[in-house]
This record gives sequence, C-alpha cells and structure tokens, in this order.
Amino acid sequence: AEDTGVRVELAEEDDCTKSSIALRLWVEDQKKLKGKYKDSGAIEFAFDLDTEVPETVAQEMVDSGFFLEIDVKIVGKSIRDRVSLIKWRRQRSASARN
Amino acid sequence: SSAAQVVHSAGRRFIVSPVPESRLREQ
Repeated sequence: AEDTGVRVELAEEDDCTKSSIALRLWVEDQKKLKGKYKDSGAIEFAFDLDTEVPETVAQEMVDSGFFLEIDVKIVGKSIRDRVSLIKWRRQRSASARN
Repeated sequence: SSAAQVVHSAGRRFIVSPVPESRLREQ
C-alpha cells in the first residue's frame, strides 16, 4: 500500500472473534501531512469492523483537534488500509480453519 | 512520561499517549 506517513496498527492481539478492535495511530512522517500535526502522541481508539467507516473516525479525529481538515483523507486512508488488512487476515485464517 | 490523555468526541474515546522514540522515523 502507498505510504501515507501515518501508521495504524493493532493495539491489542486480534482474537478474530470481536468485531470491535483497538487500534493505535500515530504520525511517522510529518512531511507527508499537509497540515501541521500538532500532537506528539499515539491515538488509541476502538473500531468496529462490521459497522464503522474509517473516514468517519478520521473526521472525528479532525473534529477533536488532532489533525487539520486538510489531512482527513490521508488519515482516513491510513485507517482504511489497516482495517482492510485485518479483515483480509481474518478471512484467511477462517478459510484455513475450514 | 507515560501519562495518557483521554479525549471524548462524538461518543468515541481517544486515548493519547507518547510514541516511543524508536517508533518514529528519522526526520
């Protein structure tokens, strides 16, 4: 996947059963973001794989003041890429069990 | 510092904590 400069990873072991998972996001390469990333921390949050949309969470982060509106797409894409990978891994392990 | 800051927004809880230096890319 394209390097967005934003890292998103699992904040807990994926047991492949819960739809809600904990994710952790942080800026790895500030040059990739157009706006100035104001926080030096990692943001941990719960995400429901079945019902939630990555871009909505990205907008909530903007609304909370973590990022500027101009970076909402790059944040949303970063979350979407990770969520896609998690879903793919789950499907793969489910088909391996069958 | 291990201090974590909790931000509630639109019903979601964001927990902000420092990123270890080792996880940051060289600028």
